[in-house]
Amino acid sequence: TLLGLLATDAPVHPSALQSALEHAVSRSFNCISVDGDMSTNDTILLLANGLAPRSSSSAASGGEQVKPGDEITEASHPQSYEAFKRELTDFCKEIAHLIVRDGEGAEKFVEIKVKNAPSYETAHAIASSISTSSLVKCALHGGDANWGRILCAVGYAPLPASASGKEAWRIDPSKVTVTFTPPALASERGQDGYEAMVVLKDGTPQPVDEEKAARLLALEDICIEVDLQGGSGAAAASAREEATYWTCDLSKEYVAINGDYRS
Amino acid sequence: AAPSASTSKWSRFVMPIDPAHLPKGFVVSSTYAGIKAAISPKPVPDASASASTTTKVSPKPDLALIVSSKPAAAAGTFTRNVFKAAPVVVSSQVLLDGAKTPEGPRIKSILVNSGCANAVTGEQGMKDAVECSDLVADALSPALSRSEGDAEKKKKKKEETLLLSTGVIGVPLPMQAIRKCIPHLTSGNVLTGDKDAWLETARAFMTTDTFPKLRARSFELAGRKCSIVGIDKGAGMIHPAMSGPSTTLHA
Repeated sequence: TLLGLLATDAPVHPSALQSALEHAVSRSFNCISVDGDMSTNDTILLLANGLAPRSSSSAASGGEQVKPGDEITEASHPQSYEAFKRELTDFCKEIAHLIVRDGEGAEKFVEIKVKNAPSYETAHAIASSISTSSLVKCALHGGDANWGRILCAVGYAPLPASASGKEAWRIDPSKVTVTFTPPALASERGQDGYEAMVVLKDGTPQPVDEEKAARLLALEDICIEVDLQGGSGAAAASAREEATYWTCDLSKEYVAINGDYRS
Repeated sequence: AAPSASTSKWSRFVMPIDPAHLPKGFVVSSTYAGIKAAISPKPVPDASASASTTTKVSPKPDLALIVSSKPAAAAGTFTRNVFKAAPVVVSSQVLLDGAKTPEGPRIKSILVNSGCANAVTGEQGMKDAVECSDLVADALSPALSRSEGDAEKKKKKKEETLLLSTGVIGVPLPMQAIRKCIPHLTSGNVLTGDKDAWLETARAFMTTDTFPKLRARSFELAGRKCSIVGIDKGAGMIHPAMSGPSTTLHA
C-alpha cells in the first residue's frame, strides 16, 4: 500500500489545494510501480494551515502577495497557484521515488520516458505497460538491454480511446526508437563509459556494444527512453506529449518477501 | 547512480531533516500500540525480546498522530480499487462533505496506523474508523465535547480527523489497543514539532519498508516563506492510480 502525508504552512484554499494535489499526484505517485498491484488503501493527504511567516525578501521581489488571512486560489493568485503546483509536483516526485527505491527486493531504480505521443495519457499508458512487464523487470535485474521485451510491452499497451472520433491514433512500429540513457547523476559527474545507447532505431535493431551495455546496466539507476516519433493516424503530426514512469527490477527477494507475508 | 545497491538503503536514503524546513504549526506523536501483534494468527517476532541482554531495542511505532494548531485546508487522493478500505471511505467522505461548505474541508489532525489495513472489514470496519476519528477529536477538543450538543459535536468531529491505515487486509482493527493509546498520542506533553518526532512518525507508517521516507523543504510563495514536509510509505502492492474524493464509495 502507498500512504502519503504532506503538510505545509502555505496559505492555499482547499479547492486550489485539491486541484494542485491531483495534478501533482498524476505526475508523481500515479507514475510509479513496484509490482503492478493497486491497493485497497492507497491515499495521499495534504494539509495547508497558512501559518507561513512573511518573507523578509518578499517586498523587494514584487509579484503576488497574500494578505494575512487570505488564501491562494486559482483565480485570485494565478501565478502563485502555478508556482505552488510546480513546487508540490516536484516534492511529490522526490518522495514517490523513495517508494520505488525501497520496492520489495528492488536493486534497480528505473526511469522510463515515453516521448512524442499524441497525449499525456497515451504516453503514460505506454510507460505504465513497460513498467509493469515482469519480463522487462527481470531483464533489468539481470542487466540485460532487452529491447525486445520493451517493444513487446509498448505494443500491447491499452491506449486511451480516441476522443476525436476520426481515424484513431496508432503506434507506428517503423518509427519506434528505444535508447538506454545514462542516469542524470552519472552524466553530471562526467563518468566515462556511460554514453546513451540506441538499441532500436526506427523499428530496426541496432548493433549493441555488449561491454558498454553491461557497464550502463550495472548501474543502480537505469533510464530508458522510448520515442514514438508521432506514431501514425490522427494527430500524428502534432504528437509531442511525453510521460515519465518510475519502476524497479523484479528479483527473487520479491518472491521471498511476498511468499512469507501472511494475511 | 551508485554501481550497486549493496550499501544499506537506510544509510543512503534517510536524510537528516533541517528543522528550518519543517512547516509552522504542525506537531506529531507516535507510539507502539502492538497492532500487528494483536491481529496476527502467529506470534510476531518481538524486537525487544530477541535483542541481546545488553541492548534493548524498542519496537517500531505503529500508531501516529499529526495535528495542526489550527484547522488546515485539506485535500486528498484515493485508490480507485473497488474494495476501498474503511479509512479511505471515511476520509474521502469527510473531504466531500467539507467541499460543500463555503470554507471547504478544514482538518485538525490525521491518525495513521500500520499493521492492519482495516480493509474488507464490513460494517464493523466503518464503525471502527469513525470511532478512531471521534476518539482523536474528543481527546484534542475536550472543551468542545462538553459545551456543544451531540448532533453539532458529531458533525464537527467528523470534519476534524482524517485516517490512514496500512497492513493486513480482512482483519478488524484492534480497537482496544488503539483506544488505550489515543490519550497518550494527543497529550500536550507528547505532541511536538521536532525533527526526531517527525522521523518516528515516518517509522510508524512503515510495513515491509526498509527505511522511513521523510523529506522537508522550504520555498517562497506570494510573499511568504513556506515549508512543506512529506512522509510516505510503501514497498509492495504499489501501482497507484489515485483520484480525488469520489462519490462512489465502498468499504
